[in-house]
Amino acid sequence: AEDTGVRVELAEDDDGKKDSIALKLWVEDHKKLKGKYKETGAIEFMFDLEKDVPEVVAQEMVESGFFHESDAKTVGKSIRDRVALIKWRRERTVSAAA
Amino acid sequence: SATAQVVHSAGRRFIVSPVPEARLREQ
Repeated sequence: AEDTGVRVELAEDDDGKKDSIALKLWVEDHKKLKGKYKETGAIEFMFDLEKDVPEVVAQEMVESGFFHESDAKTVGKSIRDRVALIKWRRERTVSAAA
Repeated sequence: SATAQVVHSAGRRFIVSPVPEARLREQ
């Protein structure tokens, strides 16, 4: 995945079954962000793999004051990339089991 | 460790905690 300066990782083990999973997001390289960023730390949140939309969650983070509006796309893309990887791993696990 | 919780109007909870030093990329 592209290095956006924003890192998203699993905050819990993925059992491959739960729709909602805890993710943790933090800024690795604030120079890659467009807006002014204040150091807030790692942000943990629940993400529903079936229902949630990464860009919507990113917008909620903007509205909560974690990021500037101009970085919503970058944050959304970072979440989307991680979610895609989680889904890909799940599909691969199912294929391997079959 | 210090944690803070922010609840967005949509109901989603954001829990903020310090980034572990080991997970920060060396720059």
